[in-house]
Amino acid sequence: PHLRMFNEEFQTCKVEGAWALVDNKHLTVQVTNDPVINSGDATATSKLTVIIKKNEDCASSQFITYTAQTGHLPGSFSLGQTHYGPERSVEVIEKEPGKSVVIYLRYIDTTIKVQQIGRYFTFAIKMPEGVLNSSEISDKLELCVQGCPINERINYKQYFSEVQRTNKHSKMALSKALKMCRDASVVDFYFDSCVFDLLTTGDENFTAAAYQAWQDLIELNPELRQTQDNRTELPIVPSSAS
Amino acid sequence: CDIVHCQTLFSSAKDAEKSTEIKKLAALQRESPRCISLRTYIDCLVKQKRFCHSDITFNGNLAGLKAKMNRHKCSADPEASIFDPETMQVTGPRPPSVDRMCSYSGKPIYKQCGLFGD
Repeated sequence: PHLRMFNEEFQTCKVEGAWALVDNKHLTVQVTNDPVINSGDATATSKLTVIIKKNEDCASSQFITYTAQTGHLPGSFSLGQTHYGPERSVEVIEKEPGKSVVIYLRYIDTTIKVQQIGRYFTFAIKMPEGVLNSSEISDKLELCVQGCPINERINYKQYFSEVQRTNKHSKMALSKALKMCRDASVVDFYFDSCVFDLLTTGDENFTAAAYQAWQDLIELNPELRQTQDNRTELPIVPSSAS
Repeated sequence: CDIVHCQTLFSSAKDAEKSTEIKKLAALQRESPRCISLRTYIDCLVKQKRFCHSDITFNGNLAGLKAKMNRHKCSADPEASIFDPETMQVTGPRPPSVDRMCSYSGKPIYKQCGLFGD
């Protein structure tokens, strides 16, 4: 999957299996990434678990769990409740049944957005800086904080170059992928990711996922400005155009 | 919904009303020492609100206490003193209410993270 870290760095990773995105004294978010059907090595997020830690005053005297799995994006927490704490201090809001939910934790002003597009999930979180730095153990792995381990990272530029040179391993023609992603109006890292995903899987749902991830970013922080260039566009010229 | 706990606390606060400290504080706030006990009771009940909101005794006690506060001309100022059950001393300002406590009030610098695609 593609990761936008809290420090605004972008990475594309393998990270197959279960990984923690966030793990601090208030909450843990864990994802499970599985191989994408019929696409070789590509992996995408098929399960997501949010654990809101015990907070007697503002959440619950027990852990609160939310779990989404492919084909099941519930509109409530695991015990069936949609809110906890005084004045709905913790709340899950179903934006679009089975497709989009938002979890809001008022006492730490944290918003989590989970969407299912095709078989896989997109995840976005917005959190105050002070809360984000509340990890009890400083060296535990949180993908959103430290990023993916080096051996899990994918050099997509190298991948694009190989596709351009050999046209091997590609599930879709580069020219078609570039056109689809341009038509989807995604930009910057999200454009690169869109092209990468189409080349590796041929699954057009990933175009929508890239667009949605970009929209989530803007929705959660309307003032955010993306400054990166369309990196895919610069080094690669589709063979048909050349 | 633990009203008994609040009643016990109110009793302790009432017992302490004759102390010099409470008398001095009440005089400073220009009110009767009973106000400190009543505010302590109300403060305790308000914290139980989410567990007790449908309890008739709870609602009756809360309404009765508010009437008593008016009768004693007690200040409803959230900064006014209450009896602290932990230290068994009078304290002020009052601790934040649960509702205020559960709304993040830190510096609003936000960070974002996202995961998508394959």
